[in-house]
Formats: sequence, structure tokens, C-alpha cells
Amino acid sequence: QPSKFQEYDFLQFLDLEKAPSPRRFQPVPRILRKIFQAREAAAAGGVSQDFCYVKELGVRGNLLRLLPDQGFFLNTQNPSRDGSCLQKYLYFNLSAIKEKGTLTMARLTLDLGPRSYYNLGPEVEVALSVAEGPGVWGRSLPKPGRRLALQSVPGPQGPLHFNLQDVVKDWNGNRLKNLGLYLEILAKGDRHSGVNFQVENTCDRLLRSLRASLLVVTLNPDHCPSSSRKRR
Amino acid sequence: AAIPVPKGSCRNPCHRHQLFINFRDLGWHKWIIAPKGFMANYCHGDCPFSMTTYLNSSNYAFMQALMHAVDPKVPKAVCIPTKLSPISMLYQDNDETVILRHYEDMVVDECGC
Repeated sequence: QPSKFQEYDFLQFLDLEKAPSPRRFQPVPRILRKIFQAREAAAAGGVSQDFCYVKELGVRGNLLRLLPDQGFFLNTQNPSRDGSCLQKYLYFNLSAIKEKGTLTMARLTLDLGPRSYYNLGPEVEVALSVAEGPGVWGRSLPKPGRRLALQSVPGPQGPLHFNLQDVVKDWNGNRLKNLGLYLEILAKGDRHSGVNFQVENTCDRLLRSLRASLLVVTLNPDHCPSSSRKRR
Repeated sequence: AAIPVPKGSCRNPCHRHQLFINFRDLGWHKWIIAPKGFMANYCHGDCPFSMTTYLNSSNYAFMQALMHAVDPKVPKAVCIPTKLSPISMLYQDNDETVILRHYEDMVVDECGC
């Protein structure tokens, strides 16, 4: 058993103030598991690797974080006539990103649920905005601010990815700016028949299966010298 | 005037000693998802003059061993890692964030003088 003193040193080395004590293990995101296993296989095969480049994502970086969404649904009423299914406030706690380094990727993933459900479902439109207003800490509910992305999918086919590098860089520069995101999803059924069964069905499933996460990749210059030359 | 090679081979030549740290022994398996531990190998052993002429030793070690043989006040050549490899760690922090982090030069693969 290491002494507390040694443990502290080792945790410092890992850039951790103290040993985390998570209440429950999050499921390991597929992308991280895939990268980890590829690295382990290459190391076992004695293949030399550049640990400062994440080839699965095509970016440089030596630290990948997958932050879970800590927001909440704003309303879950039955779809309105314009097919609006749900509005959700998304919030990612960036305060954990303490170490110095360059942010090389910030990718929002919206997992709209398993493919099989929606083969014949109505088209779905996803509108993503920066949230405005006092946000989750104030009394009034957040409202949609600047639009970041609007994407239609012919019935959600698995995860949707949105590049939020500029937004997250901005938030990283000034944590007070991080008021979260405003997500609205519409199911576009047949206009003439109003809100039909399929739209309600799609909305109901979206409410149950929607998962949002933010993948952040940072590059620490101390651990990853800019030139590819090995340190002497 | 070649230095006579000492009688008998070196008893404890410089080499890699394997040491596996199991995170469960440290109680860290509660937040480190993978790997289950890591190879904290280390280098230890003597670097007499006779050894510095082979075993992936540096020219510098050869010269230092030569100088030590002539003047024992000059310290012997030392046993150090000559090949290192990185590791990745998959762990979870207190914010339920899953983190994959790579650490360069963490595992000793080879040692030399």
C-alpha cells in the first residue's frame, strides 16, 4: 500500500488533485474504448505510435474527455402543430478542463436513439442554438440565442455530430460565457394531417432515448513537443 | 595496455527488472477503468567496463567505465532506460466525465549503461 504522501505525488503526476471517487461508472463511450483498444493492441505489437495524434478523430491531442450533458428538458408536451417535439437545455461542465494546453476538438454528439425504430419515421429537424438568459442558475428558463446549426435527417439515423470548437474555445476563455446550449427537435409529419400518430410516436421515443455528450480533445505542449522529432 | 577483464562474469549486470503495479492493490480500480495496472519496470545492475563494449550501451558509458577503471574516484557508468514506451489510461473523474489520457515514456522496455 503506498503511503498517502506517495499517492498524492502519483496523482499530481496524473494532473489530479485527489483520487476521483465516482458514485457510479459511466458506460465507456464507444469512441474512447475504440481508441484505447487500438493503442493497447499497437503497444502489444510493439508498433511505435504518436500518442499526440488521435488518428480516429484526425486531430492532435493527448487528452480526450467525454463530458455528459447536465442539462434538462424544457418541455415535453405532446408535439405541437408545427411538429415541435422537444426543447432541451444542454449544459457541459467545462470547469474540469484545468490543464494548460490547446483545445483541438469539441464535438457535440446527439444520439437520437437506435436506428431500427425510425426506418419509416417522419423526417426530423434538429435546431441547435447558444442558450441565452440567466440559464440554469437563474430563475427564468434559458431561451434560444445565436443559431449554431440546423440539420434535417430522414428519421434520425444514429448519432449526429456538431463541431463546437469555436464556441467551446470561447467558453474556455471566459467560463461565465458558458450558458449552455438550447436544442429543439421537430418531427415533420404530413402537414395536412396535422400531428399524426407517427409524429407522436417519434417524439415519444426521442424523449426517452436522446443522449447528448461533448467530446473535448486537448493537446498539452509539455507532453507533446510541437515538432514530430523525438526529444534528444 | 588493454585493461584485464576482471575474473568471473559480472554478478549483477545492468538489466530491466519487471514490476507490475495492480491498481486494485492501490484501491484505484474504483476510478481507473483501464488498464488494470501498469508495468513499473526499472533498471538496476552494474556497468563494469567489460559490459560497456556491448549491450546497447552508449559510447559515453564506455569512456566513463574506462576512466573509472583508471581512477576509481570517477563514478561508474550507470544503468538507465534506453527504450521507453507510452501508456494510455481510461478513467473517470468526479464529474462523471470519462477521460482517455496518454502518457509518454511511462514504461521501461530496455536498459543499458
